[in-house]
Amino acid sequence: RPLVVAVANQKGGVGKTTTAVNLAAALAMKGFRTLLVDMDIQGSASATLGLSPVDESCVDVARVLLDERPLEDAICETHLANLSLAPAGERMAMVDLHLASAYGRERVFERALLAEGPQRLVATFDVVVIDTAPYLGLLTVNALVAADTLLVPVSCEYLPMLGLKLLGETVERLRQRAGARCEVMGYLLTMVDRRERITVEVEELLRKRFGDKVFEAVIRANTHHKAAPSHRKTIFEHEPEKGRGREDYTALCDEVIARLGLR
Amino acid sequence: RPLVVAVANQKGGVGKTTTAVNLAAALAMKGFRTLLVDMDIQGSASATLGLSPVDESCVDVARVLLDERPLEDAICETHLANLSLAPAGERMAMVDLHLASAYGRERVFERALLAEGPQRLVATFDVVVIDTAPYLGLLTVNALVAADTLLVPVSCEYLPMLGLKLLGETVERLRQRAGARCEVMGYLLTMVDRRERITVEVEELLRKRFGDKVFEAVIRANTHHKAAPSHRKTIFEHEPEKGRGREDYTALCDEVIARLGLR
Ligand SMILES: Nc1ncnc2c1ncn2[C@@H]1O[C@H](COP(=O)(O)OP(=O)(O)OP(=O)(O)O)[C@@H](O)[C@H]1O
Ligand SMILES: Nc1ncnc2c1ncn2[C@@H]1O[C@H](COP(=O)(O)OP(=O)(O)OP(=O)(O)O)[C@@H](O)[C@H]1O
Ligand SMILES: [Mg+2]
Ligand SMILES: [Mg+2]
Repeated sequence: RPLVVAVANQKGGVGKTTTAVNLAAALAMKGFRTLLVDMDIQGSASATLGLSPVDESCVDVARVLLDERPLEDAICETHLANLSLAPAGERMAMVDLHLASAYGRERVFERALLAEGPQRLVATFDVVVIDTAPYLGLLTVNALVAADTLLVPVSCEYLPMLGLKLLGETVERLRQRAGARCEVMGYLLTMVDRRERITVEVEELLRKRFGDKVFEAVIRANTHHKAAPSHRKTIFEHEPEKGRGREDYTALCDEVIARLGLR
Repeated sequence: RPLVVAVANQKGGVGKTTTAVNLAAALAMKGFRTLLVDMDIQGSASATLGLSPVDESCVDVARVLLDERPLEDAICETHLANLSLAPAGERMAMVDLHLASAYGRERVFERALLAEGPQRLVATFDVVVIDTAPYLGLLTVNALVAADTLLVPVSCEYLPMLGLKLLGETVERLRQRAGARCEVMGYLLTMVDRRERITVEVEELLRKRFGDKVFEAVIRANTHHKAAPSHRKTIFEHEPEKGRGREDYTALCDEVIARLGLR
């Protein structure tokens, strides 16, 4: 059974997708068989790893959830070794409403993950990384319930800080009532620009409040992160070898490997 | 009847709240009686205009929608002349699910807006500005259906561009089936940093595709926008008189006044 990491924060634009994609890529480059699951209604992660040519035989996560199929049906190869993708699909926007009337509606994704397909493909992965939507609806709840651990990106601004309490309360309630068992593996500071006073203030507050839960590694503000998706590239393909974006996500990857006790 | 402007874009972190708050503040400073309605689950706009002391008699938008009350019940004064706020409230997260089973569920907010309270307060406003969530659920649909016009902030990055097609399709479908009549007043480029190539590329693409629908005014990347909410301030109170953030939102305000034919 792979370790399942959900990348979550209901605040918009804090770097969930950028983190899910580049952490998954970094793990794959280190030799871990990694599956990136796109559970965002907008499919940004799927767009960034743009399956090309489109794999016609590849079903998507929306259909897996709507038709209650094994997750294996939605797994596609990417152009990177060791990295597979389960793309979101265009019908993701209807999933919340359809799931609302399903029995055990918080665990539909978990059931899909545990369901053995004929190829027993899910079992071959070391890690599953889930990208989630900026909305704590049923879709995201499904990711949280299926996860072993949460990685919470937090951008160094005031508004993103406000949401952390709600996220914590939601996780707690899901643990009590929906069989969730995930804990926060760590808080990741993103879009860090230490010349900005607000960045320094937010970083201090976060480290004070969450101590070692805050990763040592931070992701610095870097225009290459903005540009990479427009070229359908991870930061590792977009930046030159000594790039700061690559450096930051490699440092994060090493810390994640240590915290998860991988290998 | 006030003109209703919904600030919408389902992509996260593109500057909806920063725009809703500062456009509303700019209109108020120009003498227009302005109501800012916070329809985001996370209540970021409400937090930025932090009602202090908390107005105990002030009900919130969540309760107005859940109990089908007139919007007037949720209107509170702010510390700025001519600017009132209808705060989101903590129960906003349950609104989508509760609205799902209501009759005419796309128009609950519109009914609340049109319902005359004893003070006939809504009719005294010139403009209503609605801040929306990064999610095209029933809550945001209610804002779109009630709106006369849409202001779409787009940050100069690739991922935000992807969502515009879905937003357009949603608005079209709402016009055909739910009585929506809003049109896009304009697309607003945000977090603009013209030293970045991706910014220049995205701006060109957007102006090519949407022509004059793209505002001339753009909101430049500016650390003061990040810092202002942590001080519970609009950019007009946070920056010195010649600040670039104030300049940008004033320019936007003038263009909005022209496009809406206000006064
Ligand atoms: N470290 C960084 N420096 C500069 N830009 C960044 C950085 N990280 C992410 N970005 C850019 O900021 C935008 C938001 O990032 P991203 O889409 O990863 O956030 P998100 O939390 O997934 O958003 P959403 O809530 O909409 O899913 C993207 O255009 C991305 O390219
Ligand atoms: N022009 C700008 N320059 C720098 N930072 C900005 C600018 N505009 C907004 N920000 C900051 O970027 C973050 C995202 O902005 P904002 O919250 O307004 O976006 P949003 O679209 O409302 O997000 P959400 O989708 O989560 O509601 C905030 O911390 C805000 O302070
Ligand atoms: Mg994302
Ligand atoms: Mg917002």
